Amino acid sequence: TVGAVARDMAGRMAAATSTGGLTGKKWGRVGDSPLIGAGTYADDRAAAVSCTGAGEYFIRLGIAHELCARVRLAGDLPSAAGEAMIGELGTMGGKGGLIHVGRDGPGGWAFNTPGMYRARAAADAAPEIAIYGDE
Amino acid sequence: MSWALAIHGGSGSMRRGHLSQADDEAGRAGLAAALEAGAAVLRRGGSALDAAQAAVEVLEDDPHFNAGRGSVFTAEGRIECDAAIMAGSDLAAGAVAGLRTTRHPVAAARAVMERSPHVFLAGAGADAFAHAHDIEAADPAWFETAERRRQLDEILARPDGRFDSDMKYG
Repeated sequence: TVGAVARDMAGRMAAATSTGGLTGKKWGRVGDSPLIGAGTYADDRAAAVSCTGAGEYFIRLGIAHELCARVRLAGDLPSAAGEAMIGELGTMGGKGGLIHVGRDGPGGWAFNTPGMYRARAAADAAPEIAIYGDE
Repeated sequence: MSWALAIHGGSGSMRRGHLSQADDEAGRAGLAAALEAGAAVLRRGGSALDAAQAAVEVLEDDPHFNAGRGSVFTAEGRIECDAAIMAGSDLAAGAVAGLRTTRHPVAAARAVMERSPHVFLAGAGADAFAHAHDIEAADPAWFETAERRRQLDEILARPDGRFDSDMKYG
């Protein structure tokens, strides 16, 4: 699974996710990536989110929308809401990660797997690329 | 307002020493290319939508990532791609599932968002919609890689024959 979240100079945000799914999947199984609100969500009042991992858990938690709702309604920072959502994912036994960008500041991520292919760039920050959890 | 971009290429069990040096370098190179594709759009004042799509399309073409070319196989030995895109300004959204002959699934999702009255199209209809709207088609063979075929064979050889429940393969 791959994804991107962006905020442009006008302050508009967008999220995109694309995937081949799970190796050996059967019966037309679809995960969270194409489900708006589960693996992909964007709301200029809050954040843009793209997820990766055990899709069934992201669907049940509605993770991408829930992160935006916490920002919009509870005033959470996207980073705090992202950590909380990955915490809930883990509590349910799910594994995976997400990237987010908010109304200001750089993008960020949260994940509970050993690694995650991830990168970020911003107008006022040097690009960062990482794979392992300890980077 | 200053621009910002984040991308991912999937999470999983990759630990130091788990990836070969070549795979580590290829993963970082792929992320760097996608990051630059999106950042170039934002630096010149382009939209967040265009930036997100540009970054994802680079990763969809990179055989090291599980999307588009380099996708994993289903139990039947086929490749079925899913994608979504969403604009935060008006909550417009497009999504596709089960694509088999569309090179950039995220471009198909964008076309659903901007050129159809729907949000989500699936299966052969989604491919047909994409081709009817001039989204580049691709032969199923375009998406297939030997490494993903090997991973499928490995999983199917296991006695429980289950799908990649521990997300070992992307």
